[in-house]
Amino acid sequence: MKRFLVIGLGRFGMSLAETLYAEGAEVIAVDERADKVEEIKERVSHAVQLDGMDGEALKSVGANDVDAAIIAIGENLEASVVTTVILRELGLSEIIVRAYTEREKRILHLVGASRVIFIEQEMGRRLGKTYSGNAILDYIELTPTHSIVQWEVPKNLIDVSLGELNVTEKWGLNLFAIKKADGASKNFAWRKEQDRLIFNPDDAYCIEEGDVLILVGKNKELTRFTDQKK
Amino acid sequence: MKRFLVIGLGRFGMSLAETLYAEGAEVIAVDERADKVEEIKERVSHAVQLDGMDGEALKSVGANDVDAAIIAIGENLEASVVTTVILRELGLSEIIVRAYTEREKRILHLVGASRVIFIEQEMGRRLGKTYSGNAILDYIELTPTHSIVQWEVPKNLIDVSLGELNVTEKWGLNLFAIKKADGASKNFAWRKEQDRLIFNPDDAYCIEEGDVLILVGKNKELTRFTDQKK
Ligand SMILES: Nc1ncnc2c1ncn2[C@@H]1O[C@H](COP(=O)(O)OP(=O)(O)OP(=O)(O)O)[C@@H](O)[C@H]1O
Ligand SMILES: Nc1ncnc2c1ncn2[C@@H]1O[C@H](COP(=O)(O)OP(=O)(O)OP(=O)(O)O)[C@@H](O)[C@H]1O
Repeated sequence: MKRFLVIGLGRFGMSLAETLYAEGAEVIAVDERADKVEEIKERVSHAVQLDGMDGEALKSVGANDVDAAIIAIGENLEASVVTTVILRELGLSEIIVRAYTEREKRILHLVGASRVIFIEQEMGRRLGKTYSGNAILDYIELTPTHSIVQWEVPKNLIDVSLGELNVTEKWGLNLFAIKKADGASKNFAWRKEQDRLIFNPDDAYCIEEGDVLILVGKNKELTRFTDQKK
Repeated sequence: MKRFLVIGLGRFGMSLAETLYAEGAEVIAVDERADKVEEIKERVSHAVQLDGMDGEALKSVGANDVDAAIIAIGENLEASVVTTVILRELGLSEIIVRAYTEREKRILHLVGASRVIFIEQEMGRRLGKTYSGNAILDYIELTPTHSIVQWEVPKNLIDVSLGELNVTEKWGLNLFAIKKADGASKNFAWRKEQDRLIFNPDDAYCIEEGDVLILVGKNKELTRFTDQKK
């Protein structure tokens, strides 16, 4: 059972704390504002109003005993730095801190942060790749050269068989699975939730409207394929 | 060639605009601040200082001709609403707007935004799933019940063969590929960049330190497996 401390319950911190808890972790959520603490208390293990820079208060709620802490205070470098130092004094080694610039990152690492995250830049990169990617719904970078993408089939591919499409030999890609649209397909007897994914579909399978192909391969080849086929 | 308009070059907007351009799209990047425009101009097709609420100025830089616009203005609902309306007047239909609350989302949809995004909440959710997930480096949600995860092998699995691990029959998962750590493996002749991924590895393959397993399956089963195996 993993135990987390989240300091700062802005939109990011609150969403993070709730998600960790919903995923089965134990979560101590902390904010100096009473209204934030009140708002989240049913959705985490333990919500407490206190100042992240108050080492004694943190210790009293068991902060010294967590697997990792995430500092999600807003644009206040001093508070993030001091809180990092205090958590190090309490013996924590896994301290993830939200920051906004490269210089802040260097400073936080110097005072003991194990990881520094840039929320806005990260989302800009992710959405930039998604939107530029020709109906790519989501992508995961496997290596600097290879990715997995979820690609929505264009109208002109409906009724084309996988054998004709031939992603492997013609395009150098791996078709890992097909995700069916909700309630779709007259052809298969798999309309339940868990059957929406068809792993290793065979060459005779014919593409249907709303299908999402889960493709893997080199970034260049993925782009070339989705560019050609839109 | 996809063409985008990005209005607002804060950390999110700037990162988004640069990424779109780096991915091969044409990007018109707009901000009312000259320093932002100056900073990004080498990294997009066209950077212009102007007010997103100035319809004439937008038209003069070709804003009416883009495939999609992203409004990445900070916490200023009025500016986001007015800019959305102006873009609709210019004939755009794909207008993605950054917002911060559900009410703002409803308002923006009412005035014509096609998509509304919550950067902080989205990152909180993503990182919450990643951190709670037992050395899961990244995950992609395929359906509400199935995901793909990149999972770093724990020390106690080193030298275990895939046959012994038996993810498919014992755990109900699909091992889609193995990503090797940089410069790793004495056993294989594939140390070049593109060979870092082993697709459909066979049962005789023995796990090595730093390996990342790309696993797919039901969320419950992924959690159960990674929980057991850490
Ligand atoms: N020293 C501190 N101790 C505890 N909580 C703090 C401290 N300083 C700030 N906070 C809390 O951190 C939270 C996040 O800060 P703030 O709202 O300024 O950031 P934000 O950038 O708007 O957040 P987000 O972008 O995640 O919505 C606030 O709820 C605030 O009360
Ligand atoms: N009407 C407008 N027209 C053009 N640009 C605008 C307008 N209003 C604000 N901006 C620009 O939008 C950018 C983003 O706004 P701001 O910096 O307030 O948001 P932010 O929340 O700090 O951004 P981020 O979180 O992405 O760093 C700023 O560079 C600002 O100059």
